[in-house]
Amino acid sequence: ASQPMVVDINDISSLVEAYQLRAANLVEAAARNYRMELGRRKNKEEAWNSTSIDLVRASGAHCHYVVVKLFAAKLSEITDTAIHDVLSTLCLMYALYGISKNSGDFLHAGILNDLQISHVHQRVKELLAMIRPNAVALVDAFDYPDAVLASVLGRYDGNVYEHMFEWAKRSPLNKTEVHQSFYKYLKPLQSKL
Amino acid sequence: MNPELRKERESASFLTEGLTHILDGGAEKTRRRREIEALVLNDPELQHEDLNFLSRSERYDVAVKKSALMVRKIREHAISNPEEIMWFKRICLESRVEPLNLHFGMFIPTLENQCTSEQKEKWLHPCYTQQIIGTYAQTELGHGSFIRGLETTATYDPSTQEFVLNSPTVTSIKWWPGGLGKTSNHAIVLAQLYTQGQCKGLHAFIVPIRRMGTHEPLPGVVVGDIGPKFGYDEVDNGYLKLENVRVPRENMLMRYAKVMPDGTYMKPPSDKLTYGTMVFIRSMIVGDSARALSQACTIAIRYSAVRHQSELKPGDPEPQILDYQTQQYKLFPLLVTAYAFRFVGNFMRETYHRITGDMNDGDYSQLPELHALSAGLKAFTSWVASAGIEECRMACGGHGYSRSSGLPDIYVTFSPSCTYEGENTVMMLQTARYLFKSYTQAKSGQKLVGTVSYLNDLCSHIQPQQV
Repeated sequence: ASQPMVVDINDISSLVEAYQLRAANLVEAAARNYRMELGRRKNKEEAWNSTSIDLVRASGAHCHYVVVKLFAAKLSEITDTAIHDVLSTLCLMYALYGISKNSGDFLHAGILNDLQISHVHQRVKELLAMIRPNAVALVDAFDYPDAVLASVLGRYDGNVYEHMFEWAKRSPLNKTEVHQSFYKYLKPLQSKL
Repeated sequence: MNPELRKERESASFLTEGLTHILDGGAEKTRRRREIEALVLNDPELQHEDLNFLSRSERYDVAVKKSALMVRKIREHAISNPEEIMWFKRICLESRVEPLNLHFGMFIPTLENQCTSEQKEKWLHPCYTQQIIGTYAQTELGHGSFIRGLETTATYDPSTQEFVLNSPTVTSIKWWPGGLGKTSNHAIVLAQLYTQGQCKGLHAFIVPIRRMGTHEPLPGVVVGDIGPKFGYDEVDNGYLKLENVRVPRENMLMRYAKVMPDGTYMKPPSDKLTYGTMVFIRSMIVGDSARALSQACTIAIRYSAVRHQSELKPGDPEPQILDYQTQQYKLFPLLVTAYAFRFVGNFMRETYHRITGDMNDGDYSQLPELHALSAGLKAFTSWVASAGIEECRMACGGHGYSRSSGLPDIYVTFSPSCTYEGENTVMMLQTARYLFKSYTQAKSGQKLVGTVSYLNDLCSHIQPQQV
């Protein structure tokens, strides 16, 4: 029923519209299935239960659309060019990755065709390489002090292995070189053999 | 500084500080947040042994001590802004939860939202001075998301103008609330109200459960800790069985619904108002999804820049694992999701405050949208974030399994959000009800507002059908 819209997979507002259409189509599909279940002379409650998988999918698509829409809207508030560029890349990645993971919905609704889906997969790989040089700076921007992360692996200074060894040595099991269980259980066992 | 990380930081195409300011909501916010964090980091009283090395009882003991210290320190530093209090606590607690979490996060907000002014006058001050330490007892051993199925009863006795609260069955025992087992001396109990022989549905009652001073359980109250869980080791999630416990009429939270001295029931303006606290918590969970996922991404991406493995080209030195496309494909979509959820979390918080502001002015028109949106986004973001944290943990190889990585704690502390405050599938079905209702309205030509307005615009694309 819908005219296949022209989706520019590099244009974020076009992708927002694609998510919008996906959500609307899944709502409409759920409504259609609900009506069909009702038609089988089931009461409303049974029809609702028999449509609940479609309903959850429609709600998930609605929420996914809201997230993409809000991410895209945020970009218009960013004045710093370098930050705007990197966040635009992240937003594009979020939208395209979501399409690549749910390509069936977009194909089934006629929103994207097979060739476009292939382009989406390729574009996701290109965006991985674009994000790579900024990856550490992007997590640094969250600005979690080491005390909040409480993680030897995620230390800001990256001195992981030295601190992992120090951490292990503080484990209560290492309070004594020989644990008391040796004297209680293993030593008697060994002396019997 | 590890040389790899230094190189990574030098290769960035943007100023990290500028992006931090955007995430915080401005440079001044960043400065203030760091100032507050420094108060904690430089306070020797707030330091303690690594909780991973302590027993459950020791962990609970440290947690209660820290909670009490936090209350005192927040007062000493005169920190009153809720967001600044959250910053102070977050750095105190790392990625864990405190036994007083529900006292501050549910018990007090419920009293603020659901009490009459007289009741606020009576109850709030002792809450803010921790004379009263409360929790929020809704979930039962046999009933959770479907809250109309809760069995606990509150029967009004007009002869004494009291409510008799009772747990009629084993499945009606209140189960799970944080701080219920050993910490709290009061609880807000959600119960089916019976008056004049009729059931009036779910209402909230404030119930004393331990004697002030001795902290012993009160007569008719059976209360305790439910035992070790998947995480939350510092929290005494508890059980509460009420055996015909009497509380005065004034202990029903009566801002909206009321029971008069003779037992006459006055309906609330909207049956969704009792859920007010839940909608607030759900809105906050969206932001928490962003926090947990971004912490896990920080750990996994920094470690993936430090860690070397295998060889990309024969004879070359082992490359950083972050140079493998498969590692990027695991982590970068999660990184972008963490950013997306951060912005959605900010939106949800602003929307919640805007709509509750309207409700305080008597306009409930947007409550259904808020209810549906907070339910759906809570489910959507917590599902994605939980799976994402586990992906980050496994992307760190064997060391992701060590508690020293911090990732197990982030996971076990965050993943309950997929089931508490409404199990996610049930949440999605609640959102679907709203979508169906909106779709039907759009079909009949009604103009929709809010996040579902696209159903209007797109009706021309879709042949609307009779639902």
